[in-house]
Amino acid sequence: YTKEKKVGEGTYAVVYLGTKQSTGRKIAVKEIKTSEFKDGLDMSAIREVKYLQEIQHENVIELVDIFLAYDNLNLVLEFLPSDLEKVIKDKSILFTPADIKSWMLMTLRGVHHCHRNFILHRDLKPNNLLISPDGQIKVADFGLARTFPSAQEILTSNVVTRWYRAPELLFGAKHYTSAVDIWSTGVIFAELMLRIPYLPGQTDVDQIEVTFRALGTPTDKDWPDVSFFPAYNKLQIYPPPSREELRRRFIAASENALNFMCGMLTMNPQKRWNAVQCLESDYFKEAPAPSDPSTIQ
Amino acid sequence: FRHSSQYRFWSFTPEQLEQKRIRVNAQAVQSIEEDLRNFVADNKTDLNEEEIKTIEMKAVPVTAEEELKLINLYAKKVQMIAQRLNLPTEIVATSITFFRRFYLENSVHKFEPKAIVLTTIFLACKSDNYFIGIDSFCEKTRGSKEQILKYEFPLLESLKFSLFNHHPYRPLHGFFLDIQAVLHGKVDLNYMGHIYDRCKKRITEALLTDAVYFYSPPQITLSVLMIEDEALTTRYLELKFHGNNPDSSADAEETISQDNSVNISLEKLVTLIRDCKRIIE
Amino acid sequence: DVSKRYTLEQSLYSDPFIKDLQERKDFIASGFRVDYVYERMLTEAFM
Repeated sequence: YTKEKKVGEGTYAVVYLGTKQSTGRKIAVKEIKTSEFKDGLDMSAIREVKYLQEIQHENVIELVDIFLAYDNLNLVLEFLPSDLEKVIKDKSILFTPADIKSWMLMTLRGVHHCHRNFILHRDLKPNNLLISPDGQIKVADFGLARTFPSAQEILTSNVVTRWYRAPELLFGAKHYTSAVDIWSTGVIFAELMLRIPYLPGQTDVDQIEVTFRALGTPTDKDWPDVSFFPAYNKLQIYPPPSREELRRRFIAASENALNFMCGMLTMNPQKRWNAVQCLESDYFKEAPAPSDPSTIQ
Repeated sequence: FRHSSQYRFWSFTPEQLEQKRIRVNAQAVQSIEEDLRNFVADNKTDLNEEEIKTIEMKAVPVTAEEELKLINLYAKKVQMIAQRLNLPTEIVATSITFFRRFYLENSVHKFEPKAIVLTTIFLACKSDNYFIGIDSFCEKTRGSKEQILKYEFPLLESLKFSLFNHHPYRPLHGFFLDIQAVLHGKVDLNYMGHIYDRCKKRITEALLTDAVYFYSPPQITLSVLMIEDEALTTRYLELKFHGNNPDSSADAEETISQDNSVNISLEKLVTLIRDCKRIIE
Repeated sequence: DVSKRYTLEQSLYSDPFIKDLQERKDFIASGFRVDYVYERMLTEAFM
């Protein structure tokens, strides 16, 4: 493998573009910094390696190879030149409801594959949904992923990038499920339709405010025992938006599209749609059909 | 399971496994003998006859069988230390798994088992979301931080970077549920709970054997269940997998029809389980 | 392999440990679902 150009640097890794010499295939090399972490290999690197080794799916980034060089761990990943965040932000790019449907279908197939392997992603957001040269969406960055917890395990609620964080996480839940990934997917869908972030909280506390102002404050009636969370008592109570308000907010959305979004953004995680319900929803059965990924500009 | 790295990288036939161990040992022995020759050649002048003879007598590499005995001894130590740290059952299992796999790729001549023990437990904790900082880990285990971290990369590389393990404990829970459905009303739940605990312990013991390389986790679970209660397990398998059970009552018929989609041959399964059981015992 | 090789018979299971969790407020509020636990265990058993 060659490393030709540095294209990014994160807290625990530097990413280079490169080529697989034997085939000429373009690849990305994620070089894990080992000196930064006093406890040996960084947890995010451990998770990326652990879960990407198990997942082979068209809509999940492929781990081509792994090797150690000069005491650095190198993940060789498939080359994915773009991502949904770039597409949303670049106003020169026009996309259609059929394009959005195609992106949502591919994203949910990737998420479903993780969930049926009992893996939570826990950081779904537009810039972790990469786009391959032939237009395929690929779920990437498994640095926060973990297996479904054993029943008695305590999970940290400090996961998922704030704007895409599910309400149960905002309340500090410790026994959450794959429903947190579905919430993130719902927020991404809203953002694709609006082309601006849907729930852009400035701080974790503000995120609670922004979320409930837009979607209504949950009550024990629609979300049993939500009042159990300590953070619940200080909440401002907002009414849920009427269907009419939602229609006005999401002008281009059909009734099924709104149902699809509301299914993913259901407050009560027990009632929130799971990946199968999303994939089998009427939204994907009605016109327009999802665009062919390779034709999307 | 067939997509898992556990199946793709770490399942072997008994012959393949034996070949692997012989090859790892032979490679180590070869390099040691080469080093010895070079050492004696380089130090011809200052070594007297007596010393050279002593080297030839004493510096004899261990055989593959001896290696295996040493590895199994230390695998038990991994289990003991991990259990003494009160680590969850799954993490004890992962520690043992990492340790034993490491020595399918490396010889004890090259990496002394004692030096690897703590690194396998430390990495297992990290990998299974039970992170313990190196400082507190060293405090609890009186290990050396440098040594533990030094072996983390070699361990990871020898594991072929496959950290995700399917252990037989969840299948045990799964069969615990399914036995209740298939033998509904015919099993005493207290007794089942008792069996469950004994099976958990026996599964951890089974992870110290080569059964983990020859059989899938659920097959190991069924073998352990067979050891703990042959009658119950056989009855369950017969009802579940189309046994010719003479007194199959209506609901059993109904159960069988429900699982028509299960295309597992009872004959083949029971034979396989008995073979696995023998290895575990 | 699409066929699940098992049928989830939640009503037939007596699993005091899991059942207890289902009653706890912190579990209910977090979105804990017993069927997700059973699905996982049975999938691992029949994989």
